[in-house]
Amino acid sequence: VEVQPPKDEL
Amino acid sequence: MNIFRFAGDMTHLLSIIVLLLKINATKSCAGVSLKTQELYLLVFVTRYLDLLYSYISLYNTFMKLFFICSSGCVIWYIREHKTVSQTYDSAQDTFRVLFLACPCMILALTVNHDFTVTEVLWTFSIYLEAVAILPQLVLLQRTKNVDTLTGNYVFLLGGYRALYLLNWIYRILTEPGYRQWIVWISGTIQTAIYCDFFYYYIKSWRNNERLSLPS
Repeated sequence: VEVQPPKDEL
Repeated sequence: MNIFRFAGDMTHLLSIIVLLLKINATKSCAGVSLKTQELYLLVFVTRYLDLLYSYISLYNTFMKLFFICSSGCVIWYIREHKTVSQTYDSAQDTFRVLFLACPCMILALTVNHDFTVTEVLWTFSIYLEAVAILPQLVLLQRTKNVDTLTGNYVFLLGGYRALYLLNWIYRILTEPGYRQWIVWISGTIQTAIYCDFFYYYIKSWRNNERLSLPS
């Protein structure tokens, strides 16, 4: 399962 | 959050403040592309849908709300404000935004991390932000003597993207396992679009001349 990068940027 | 990311965000914030001050102080939106502002509003609304279901930090929430509200405010000025709206030159601002939005949507439906509504819209916003400045750049090219503040606005917007590139390099070097290809590739293209503008902006600044882009 591919890990999604966290959306912590704007 | 590293210093490049923070500096990038502050530059982005500053660019919008410069734009709003210019419009408010001169009561004119000459040289400002409504099409680009509408694309940015679409970018922010589709990207920050996560305001409704995920929380990162107070900082992120504040910035997201600021970006949505400020681009809405610029659009209101250009479309609705009694005096400002009269200075909008729609005959020059003719970029076909659907030529940008449709390919971005098709790409977002094809290349994404997860085929869900919010994820596709988020991916769409990443692709669209990369090209949303194009109507503004075309309008600047058509404007003979670019207003200093409008030039500064575009320069700061490009600077924000360049700082984000540094932020990603920093994160790659310091965060194991950190990667986000969609964001990196789109962001690199987005920054590259500004190269030509940067060249003429810095040239005119060094020569102490008004900015004018060759057509």
